[in-house]
Amino acid sequence: MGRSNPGLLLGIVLLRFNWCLAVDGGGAEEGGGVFPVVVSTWPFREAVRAAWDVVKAGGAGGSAVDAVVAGCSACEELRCDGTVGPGGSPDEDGETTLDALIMNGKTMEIGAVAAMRYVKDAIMAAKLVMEHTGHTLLVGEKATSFAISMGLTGPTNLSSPESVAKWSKWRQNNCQPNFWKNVNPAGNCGPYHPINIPKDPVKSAVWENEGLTCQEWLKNDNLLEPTNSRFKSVNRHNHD
Amino acid sequence: TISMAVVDKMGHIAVGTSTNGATFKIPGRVGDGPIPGSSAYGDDEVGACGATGDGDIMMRFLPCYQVVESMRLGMEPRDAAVDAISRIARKYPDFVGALFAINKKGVHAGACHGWTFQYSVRNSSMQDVEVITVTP
Repeated sequence: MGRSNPGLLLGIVLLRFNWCLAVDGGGAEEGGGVFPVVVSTWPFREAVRAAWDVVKAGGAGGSAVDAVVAGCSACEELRCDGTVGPGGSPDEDGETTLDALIMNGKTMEIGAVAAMRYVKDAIMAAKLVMEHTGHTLLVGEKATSFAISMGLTGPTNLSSPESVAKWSKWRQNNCQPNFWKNVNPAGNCGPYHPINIPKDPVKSAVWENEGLTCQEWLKNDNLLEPTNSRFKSVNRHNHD
Repeated sequence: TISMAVVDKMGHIAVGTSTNGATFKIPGRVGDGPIPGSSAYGDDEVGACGATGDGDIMMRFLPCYQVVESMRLGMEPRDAAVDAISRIARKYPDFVGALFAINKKGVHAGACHGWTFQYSVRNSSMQDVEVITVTP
C-alpha cells in the first residue's frame, strides 16, 4: 500500500481532466497483416464502406487517395449528420458553404477548398486542387470558379429546406447563439459594432446607454465569459 | 464533419476531411476542416490522424500534426492522441473535440474531451465496419 499505483494515478488524472480514450482497436503489431485499413470519425458506416470498396479491390487495390475521396463523397451525398455536404450548417446569412481537404501521405501533397460556395462536391474539388495546381488551399468564390472550370457541377444552391428552416428559427430567436463577442448588440441580431472593454471593468462607472455599471452590463450580456455560449453550442450536429 | 484516414494495400496513407462547418458561423469563417495538420494529417512513414470538434479552437493547436509527430518520436497512437487532446484542454478546459490516431502498423486509438466520441474502422480482419465508442 505504501507504493504508488501507476494505473490508479492515470485514472485520477483522466477523471480530473474529463478525458476519455479508447483502447487501441485491434491493429496488428506488425505491418501488413490488417491492411488495407479505413478509419473515420463518427459512426459513418456507409462512408467507410465506400472507401473500403475502393481500397479492397483486387490486385493492388485502389489507392488510399481514391478511397478517401470515395468515403468523403459518400458522406457528402448522404449529408452525414447534417455536418457534411450541402443542405446543412447555414451561416448567419442562411447560406451553406463547404470546406474539404485531402492529403497524400506518400508525396505530402495537399489540396483543400474553404468557404466554397455553389459546388457540392467538396472533396473532389480538394483533390483537383491537389492534382492540378501547385497550390494548397483555394477559398470562397474563386474556389467555386476553379471547381466548375475543372468540370464539377455548379453553380448549385447548397441550401435545403432543413437548413433554411433552422436559419429562420435562429433569426426568430434574435440570432442566438452566435459567435460574436465584445460587440453591441450582444443579445440581438446585427449589424454589430465593436465595444471597448475597459481594462478594469470593476472600477468603471456607468456604461453609457444602459444605466448599469460596466461590470453588470458585461455580466448580463455574458461578455465576461465570452466562450460560454460557444462551447454549449458545439455538439454532435454542430461542429467541424 | 467527416475526417478519414486510409492505409492501402501498398502501405500508402491518405487522409481527408469534408464539412459544412459550424452552424450560424459569421460569413467568411473557416474552421479547421481544410487546415492541414488540424483536421487531418498523414505521413506514410509514420501514420495518420483525423479530428473533429470545435474547429476554431482546434486549429490553434494543429492536433493532428502533433499526433503524427508524436508517433514519429515513438509514441503509441493512444498516448499521442491523449497528449494532443490534453494540450488543448490545458488551455481551454471547456473545449469540445476528439481525434483518432493510426500508426503505419494499423494500430489505432481515439481520445476526446467534453463529449462522447465514436469512430469507425474497417480492416481486412473485420467482416464489416466496427464502431468504437470513446467514453468520458
